[in-house]
Order: sequence, then structure tokens, then C-alpha cells
Amino acid sequence: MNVFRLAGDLAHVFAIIILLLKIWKTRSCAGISGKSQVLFALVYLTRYLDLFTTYVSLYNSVMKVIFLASSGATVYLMYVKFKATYDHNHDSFRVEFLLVPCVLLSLLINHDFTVMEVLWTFSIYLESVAILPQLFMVSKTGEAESITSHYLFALGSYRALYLLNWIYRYFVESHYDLIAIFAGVVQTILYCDFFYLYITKVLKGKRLQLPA
Amino acid sequence: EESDDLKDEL
Repeated sequence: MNVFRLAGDLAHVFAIIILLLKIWKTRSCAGISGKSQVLFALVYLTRYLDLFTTYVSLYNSVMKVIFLASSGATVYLMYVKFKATYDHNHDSFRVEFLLVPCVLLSLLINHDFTVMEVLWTFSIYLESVAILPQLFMVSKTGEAESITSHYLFALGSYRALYLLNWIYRYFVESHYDLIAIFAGVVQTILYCDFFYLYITKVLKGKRLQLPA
Repeated sequence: EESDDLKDEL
């Protein structure tokens, strides 16, 4: 565990808590893509199956449970409790365009052709693109509430911090995982446009509004 | 080494 990895994990937990609090406090999930949230829940379900087979550390297990529980709670709030506030007209990204390539790619490019390893690989590929329905929704409505922007910034920072963690681990521990690195780079690139808008607008107190 | 069997990252 190094400082980049810890900061990345904390940014990830922070992002999820921001989102849950926003939905709970405003009693509304307006502006949030339910499709992205379902994809993230699928990411955690397929990646953390090893919770039952492999013990790494208490930290590792607790974090996995937090991610599984919080993503489950977010999906529940969006699709059951505050269903009426879910803006599904704007959440029109076709998720099969993400799911099908991720399934195929995980079957073709993986470390080991076993059920657990293919599911882990699928989760890594899917995570890298799972935010696209949310970014698509922001681009369709042309704006995002500031709290949604904070959520996206924290969520995007997490994988960017993991990139620093992987650079550190490569030099210090000679450890690297090409699948995770490739997907992590893709994931971070997808947020770059958003990072730019966040820094130039949201941090200066303006609303995140896209040029018409 | 590439790809530890033990996946310690989240």
C-alpha cells in the first residue's frame, strides 16, 4: 500500500458517499445516470466474487463490502425508492454497446481462461467505460449540478491516482498488470474533458454548463 | 511480476 493507492481508494469511497448523500438528502436522483450505476454495481459484483474465495487483508475485504453495499444501495434508491425522480428520458445511452465489447474482450484478452479471471477482466474493462452513460447524460442535458460534478471529479480522480500507484509499484515493487493499466488509462482519458470543465468552471463557483 | 494471483487492489 502506498500513498497514491490509499488516496485513490479514499477518492473512490468519497465519490460513492457524495452520490448516496446527494440522493438521500435531496430525495432525488435527477441528473444521475441509472445505467452507469447499474454498470458499476455489475463491475463490483463480477470483480469482488473473490471476497468468498481469497482473503487479502481486512482493509481489502472491508472496502469490497463497502463498494458492493453502496452500489447496491444507490441502485435501490434510483430504481425503487426515488424511482419517480429518475430522469430516464435523458439516460438513453445504449449499454449493449459497452457490455458486448467488454464481454468479448474479456474472453479474448485475459491472464487466465478461468471463470474468476475472465469475470475479473470483464469488470476491469467494464469499469473503464461504465461512466459513459453518465457523461452522455451530462452532454445531453448540457449541464450538471455542482454536487454531481464533485461526484464525477472524485470518481475520475480515483483511477488517475491508481495510475500513479501503478507507476510507483512498477519502479519500487516491479509489479505491473497490463490489463489493469490499459483499462485504467482509458478510464482516466474519458474523464479528461470533464476534469478540464470542472477546474475551469465548477471550482470557480460557476455551474457546469456545456457550450450550446 | 505481471498479474499476481493475489489481487490486492480494488
